[in-house]
Amino acid sequence: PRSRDSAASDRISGLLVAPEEIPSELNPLLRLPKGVRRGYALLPPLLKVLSDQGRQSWESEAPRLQPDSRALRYMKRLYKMSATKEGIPKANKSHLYNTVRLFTPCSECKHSHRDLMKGDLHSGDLLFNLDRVTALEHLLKSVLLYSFDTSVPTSSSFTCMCHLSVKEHDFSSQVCPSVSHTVAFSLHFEVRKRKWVEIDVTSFLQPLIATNRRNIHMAVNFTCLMGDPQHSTEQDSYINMALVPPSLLLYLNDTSEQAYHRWNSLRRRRKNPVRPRQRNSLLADITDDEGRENPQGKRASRRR
Amino acid sequence: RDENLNEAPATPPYNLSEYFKQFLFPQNECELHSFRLSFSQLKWDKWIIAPHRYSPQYCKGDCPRVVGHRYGSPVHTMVQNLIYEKLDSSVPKPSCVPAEYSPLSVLTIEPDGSIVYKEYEDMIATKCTCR
Repeated sequence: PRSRDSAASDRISGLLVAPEEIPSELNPLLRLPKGVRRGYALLPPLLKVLSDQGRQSWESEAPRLQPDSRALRYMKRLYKMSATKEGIPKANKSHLYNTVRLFTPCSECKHSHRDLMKGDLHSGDLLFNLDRVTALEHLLKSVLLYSFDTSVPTSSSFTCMCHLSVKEHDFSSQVCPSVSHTVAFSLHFEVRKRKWVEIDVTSFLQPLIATNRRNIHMAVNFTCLMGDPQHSTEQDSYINMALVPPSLLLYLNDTSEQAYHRWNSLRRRRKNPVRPRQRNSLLADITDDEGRENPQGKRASRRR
Repeated sequence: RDENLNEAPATPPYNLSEYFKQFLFPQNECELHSFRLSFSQLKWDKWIIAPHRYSPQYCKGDCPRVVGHRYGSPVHTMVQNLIYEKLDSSVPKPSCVPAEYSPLSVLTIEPDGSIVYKEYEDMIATKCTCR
């Protein structure tokens, strides 16, 4: 039985039309009954190609905008911290998110974006297009991710004043079509070997993302002082922070049935600790000892 | 059988241990088998950044008549086996299928160039059962 809260549209049930009966040049999405197409569109790319039985679908062939190399390096590092070599989520991690999305500012769509008022987007502005966030992915935390240019001396410390404002385009209101929320805060950080600074903007973006706003228009103004402001001298004047435009990192909890829910597996293990037997060697049922070889030859440690 | 123990038996006594071997050491028994694929084989490595390789594993083998506790099978499996053997052979024999899975973390590039890390449920078979 489907769990109550899983939206009918996000499941691929047996309604798939057999692909062979449909001419292949049609976009695979057209092969699906209308009701399922919406669900199909919600599926992450991996499950889309799996449900197409690996046939070359437009998804895996679609031209991809290459991600920023710095962003890619950051996400690979996050992957290594979260998963084992075989790709299994590390058990000792207790985070609640099962999805992390990284968006880089949308440069090409600066001009082509039809919702923007003329002259609304200034050079320091950032526009993030969050269309890829599905309705079942709920925001837990959002972070602006800054990386430093390599020319910045590695052992320096900074004190920065940051003015962050988000412009909302409320077309329903004629009086003030563009509402702006601004927050200013200062931060002090050291730049050692690590070249990333993460600024938590969750409370700032939560209202926007919760109301399904998929185009976030943000202006971020950084004024940074190298060294300690108390003993700063004239020479330590404001430096031109070689900040690369930030990426936006969203930590999400995907409640769809395909996503892994860490807390469920913990609850299941507590509910029926005695699991079905594993038949990988004859001795399993007779001796039932702890450290037995599994098919890959690795000594499998079985946790009670 | 009523036999005179002194006489040399006409036929060798039935070797019970051999008989029981078929239950203890059944051939081609329902078991977990290893299978390792790499996403480049499917030409998906352009957008799947990690992991490069993935071992979904699979279950294969015969489901003996007496499944019971050995395979964590429900009673229904034995009933279905009985139906197949005694009543209607069009009803399929129980199959060797996965009973438990592990999740998999995947890092992919989306069509718009954004990057997503997602943990997917039920991607690696870890235990088999007869159902």
